[in-house]
Amino acid sequence: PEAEQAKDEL
Amino acid sequence: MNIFRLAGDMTHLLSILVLLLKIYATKSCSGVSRKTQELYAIVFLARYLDLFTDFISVYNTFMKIVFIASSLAIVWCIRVHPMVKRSYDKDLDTFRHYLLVAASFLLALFLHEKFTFLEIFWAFSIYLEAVAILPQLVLLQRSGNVDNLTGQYVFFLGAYRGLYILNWIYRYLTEPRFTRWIACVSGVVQTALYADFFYYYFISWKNNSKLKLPA
Repeated sequence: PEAEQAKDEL
Repeated sequence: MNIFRLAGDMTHLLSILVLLLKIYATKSCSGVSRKTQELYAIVFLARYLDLFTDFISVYNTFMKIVFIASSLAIVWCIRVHPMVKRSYDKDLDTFRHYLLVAASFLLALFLHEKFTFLEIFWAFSIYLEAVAILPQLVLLQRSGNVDNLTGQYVFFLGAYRGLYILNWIYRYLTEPRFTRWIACVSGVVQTALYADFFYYYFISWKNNSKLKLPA
C-alpha cells in the first residue's frame, strides 16, 4: 500500500 | 502541503540561489565540490523521472524543473564556463563519488517500496541524496577557511532536509496511513551528516568569526 501513495513530495 | 514542507522546499531553493549567486557574483567555484553538484544532478534526474507522467500540482512540476535545470546549470558552469572552470580545484575535490552512486543503486535494488523501474530509481535518488554532501564536506575540511556564501549554501542545504523531518512527523501525526520509511530514515541520516558542520557554523555565527572546519 505504501507505493500507492503518490510521490507528492520533492 | 504543510508549513514544514513548504519551508523545507523554500530553504532548498534558497540554497540553490545562494550557490548560483556565489558562482555568478565571484565567477568562481572555489570551495564548491563539483562532485556534490554532479551527485545532486543525478538525484534530481533519477527522482523526477515521472515529471511528465505524474502531475501532482503546478508547484510540484515547477519546482522539479527548477531543481533539474539549476543543478545541470551549476555542473555546466563548473565544467565548461572558462572563468569558473579555472577556479575549480580538482586536487581538493577527490572524493570517489562514483562509489556513492554504485552503493546507493545497489541498496535501491534491495530496499525499495516496489520492484518497478520508477520506484527503484526513486529509492536510489533518496539514498544518493543522503550521502551527496560528503564530497562537499570533505572539500570544506581540506580547503580550510570557507567563504560566507559557500557556508550559507551548505547550511541551507542541510537545513532543508531537517525541515522535511518535521514535515514527516507532522504528516505521520495527521494523516492516518502516512508512512515513508525510506525517505524518513534516509532524511535523518542525511541531516545527521551535517551535525558537525552545523556545530562549527553555529560557533562561527556566535563568535562572529570565519567558518572553519577542523582538518
